[in-house]
Amino acid sequence: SKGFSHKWLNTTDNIVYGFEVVSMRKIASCVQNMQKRVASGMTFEDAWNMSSIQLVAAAEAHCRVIILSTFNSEIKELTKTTSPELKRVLSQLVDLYSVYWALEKLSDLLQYTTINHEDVDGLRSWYEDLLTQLRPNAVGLVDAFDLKDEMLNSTLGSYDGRAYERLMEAALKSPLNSEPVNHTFHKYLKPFMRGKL
Amino acid sequence: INEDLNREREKCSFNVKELTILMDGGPEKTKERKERENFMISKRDTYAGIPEDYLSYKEQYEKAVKKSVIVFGLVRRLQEEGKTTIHNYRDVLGNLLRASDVSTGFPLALHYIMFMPAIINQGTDEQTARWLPRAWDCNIIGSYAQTELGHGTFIRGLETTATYDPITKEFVLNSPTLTSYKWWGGGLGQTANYSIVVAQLYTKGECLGVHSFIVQVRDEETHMPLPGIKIGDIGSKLALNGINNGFLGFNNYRVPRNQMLMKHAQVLEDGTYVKSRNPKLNYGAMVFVRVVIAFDMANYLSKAATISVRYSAVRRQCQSKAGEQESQVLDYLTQQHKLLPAVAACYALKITANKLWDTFNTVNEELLAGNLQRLPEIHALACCLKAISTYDTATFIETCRLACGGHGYMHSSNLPTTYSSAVAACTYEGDNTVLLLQTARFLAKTWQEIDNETGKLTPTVEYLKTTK
Repeated sequence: SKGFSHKWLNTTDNIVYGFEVVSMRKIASCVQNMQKRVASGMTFEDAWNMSSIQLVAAAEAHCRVIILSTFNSEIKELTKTTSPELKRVLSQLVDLYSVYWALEKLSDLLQYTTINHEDVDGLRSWYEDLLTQLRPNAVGLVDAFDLKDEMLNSTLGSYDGRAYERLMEAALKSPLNSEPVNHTFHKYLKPFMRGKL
Repeated sequence: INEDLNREREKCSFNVKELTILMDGGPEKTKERKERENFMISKRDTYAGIPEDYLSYKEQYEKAVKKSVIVFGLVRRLQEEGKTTIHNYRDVLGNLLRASDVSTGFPLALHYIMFMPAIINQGTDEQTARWLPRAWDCNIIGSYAQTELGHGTFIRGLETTATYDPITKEFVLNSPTLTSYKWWGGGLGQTANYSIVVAQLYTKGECLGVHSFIVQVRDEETHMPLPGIKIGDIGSKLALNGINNGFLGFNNYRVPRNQMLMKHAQVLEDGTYVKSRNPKLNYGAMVFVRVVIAFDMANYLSKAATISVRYSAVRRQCQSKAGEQESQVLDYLTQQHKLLPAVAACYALKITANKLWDTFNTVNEELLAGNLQRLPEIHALACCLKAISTYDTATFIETCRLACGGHGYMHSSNLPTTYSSAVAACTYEGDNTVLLLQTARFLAKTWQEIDNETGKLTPTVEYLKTTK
């Protein structure tokens, strides 16, 4: 009932469908090109090699379908029993991820689906709105990974946010700071500065 | 706690714990994970010292061995307490590795993620009973030697030979050329004393393609390389220098007949070859390791996203409006554009890896029941997911690093190490381009047969028919 020529809608479900169409059309195009090449006398192996850039792109498009559709459907399923607040933020995340990839792969969508420049403008506005909506929850979303400081092992990312203090503590662990004057001063720099090297 | 971070946490609109529990798969799973992580963290003092970035190559390896023994000692302890089994150790291992701080990688990792799964997937019941308990208890340490100096993802091109001698009932292993030397096996250099070796099988004068063998490479007591074995470390790499990737060559090295893994194909005592009902059944171990990689990527990216988002809340730079204090960099839309898709990708990858893991288990059960229908599909799926998850993760981590400016360039931020670990994954266990071409082969084949398919296509490609 739906064809690749159906009207484009700026919804996550439709973006997933759009990626399915892109993947399907890319695979179809690869097969068609290979068949043409073989029909014109090329060996299958040479035809495969000549189509390999497109084949890699088709496989990537297929994988995008898998990730986008799985993320979309699993979050819908998982949030059936969660609080409305969590459901809302996870739904925003799915939307953001979908729109992000739609904008990243815009040339594919423009080539294979009915998306037009007004839809693209709409996608960009939607993306910017989603960033703003998710902004207040950014720290909460990463806190939820539940990574202790010992696991992050980072001067910048600790739970307490004391990034500058930790950067300085880490700098002091540099072996070069273990002595006030490094031996290279006497061996190389000083003679060099005095014109003796 | 930094005041900006405090404010961020106060204005969060949802319950953070609820999300953590949801992603873990329930409160019980969260509790188990936390126990394992705390257990791991509590051991930190036993190997604290100079940061690894300041150690030499040799010292990095030695420290990685010390840490590995502690980490995998914990796995053994959990096993003794009945808290982990051979069936759920991926979860346990995942939790422990997430909590570990071995930035140079584990020389024992391949023992768990390749050596043991290969025995489980390719060994007969008798072989599994003989080798798995020893491997599980770490009485022996295994590696996985498939790639050769001159041969990568194209397995059929491997040159190492295993020629069956019916008189002694042994296989004679040889590395006929320099390019046939095994190359890259994790832990193979100085750590492992056994390895799965993939070699061209010859029996009754006929080459029957690549098969896997359990090969002892070092003496169990002295750890000296055995006669006929040439083994060592391949040298310094871009990152992960504690993994001890090794080379391995054979000179008329003999292994008993029952050390060819014979769950699928067999060589009988007289040298008769019994074919596998499907040569692709050996893909199981590869699918397993690629699922593990997808989970690893979700972990690496979660770390990079956490570091860069928290830092972007703390870091203030420039005034948005005159007279105001400097703005939090997280308030700039360009910064949100760098970070929030990366955060979303963490959740997307974790959820997709979970789904792939469930699919892998379902297909494995079908295989045991003799149904091979979904084997090509799961292989194609694991190939592309490994490729895209590693590529996306590396790209998003690099963006997170750039979002932290110069401080993100410091090793102490842990972003460079996290990035180089993800980049390594783009290369190991199959080059991404080659893997995508394997997926493409499956897709092209499916497409060509789509009109002849009377029933439904397998689930992950069903959309091809509906969109067509």
